[in-house]
Amino acid sequence: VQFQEYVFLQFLGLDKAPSPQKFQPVPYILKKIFQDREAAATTGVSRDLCYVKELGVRGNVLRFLPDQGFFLYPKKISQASSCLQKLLYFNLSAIKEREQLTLAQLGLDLGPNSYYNLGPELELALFLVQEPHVWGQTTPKPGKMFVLRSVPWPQGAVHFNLLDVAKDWNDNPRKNFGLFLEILVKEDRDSGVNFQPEDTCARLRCSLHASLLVVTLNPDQCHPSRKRR
Amino acid sequence: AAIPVPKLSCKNLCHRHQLFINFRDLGWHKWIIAPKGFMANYCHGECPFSLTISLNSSNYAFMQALMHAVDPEIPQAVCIPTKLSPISMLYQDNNDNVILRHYEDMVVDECGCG
Repeated sequence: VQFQEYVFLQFLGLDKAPSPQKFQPVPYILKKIFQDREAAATTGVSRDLCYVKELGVRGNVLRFLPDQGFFLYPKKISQASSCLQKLLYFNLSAIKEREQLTLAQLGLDLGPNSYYNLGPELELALFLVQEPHVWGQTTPKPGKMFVLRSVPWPQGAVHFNLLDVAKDWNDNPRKNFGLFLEILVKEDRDSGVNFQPEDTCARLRCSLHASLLVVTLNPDQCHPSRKRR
Repeated sequence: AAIPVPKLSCKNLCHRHQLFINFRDLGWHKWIIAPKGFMANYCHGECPFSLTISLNSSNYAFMQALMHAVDPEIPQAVCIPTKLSPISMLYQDNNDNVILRHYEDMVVDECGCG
């Protein structure tokens, strides 16, 4: 029976039956897509299972990868407005060789969205870490900055397109040293509201969650889409 | 030559039977988040030559049944799924990744002789 199970699990794209230690929360988007497809199946509506309508991309496997990085506590702060620094790391090893990446979306959850208790504007800077570092012992050095975005706060979730970066990491796993995230607090002297940066940063540190949503297409299971003549 | 018609009741003829697969029974509930199980169904029943055409059969099944009537060493046509549908599964792997994947041909919708 175990042998048969092994063969079947391989058919499902698994090396062995997973044994997770604790269940992760299911992100809203995955829950919605799952429920939509279940509803379509019960009503008998046939759908292209190799196209993710909700995300507008082709693909048949959706993975939600948790961030495995850590907060950094530098002795010298680069800028006075620097609020927090974090290494973001996503393990892409679950993606099989045959799978083609069609979407890689970084999600930064900055805490609950609110119209009340408005805070200062934040500046999010993302850098590629291009040099190896000893995990948890040496501070990863930020390389090339590839995203700089200002957002009001509290904001909820912010999303970034990481497709090119994730493709590069997937093709060359040794180049995946993670991302360096720096959040800066922008002081707004004109608003007349006096924010306490320490409070903002402490709240952000508690609420910040990063994840990577990855969609892949397995050509063995999905035939190329036929263009309408 | 005329081929004798075997006496079969309708309930022995090839058709779809209900089968609910509960992931808990397989021990898979430890990693599958949803669904808890699914109605997979299965096909079972006789495929007599006389009814091969009416039992949602393939042309090949008809020819095999005909040959079986002539030469009993050739096995009878068998009751198999003729229409299958996919299911979606939400599960977690050992890296704490939450995965949504669609699997083709998991649910038997229709049966026939083949």
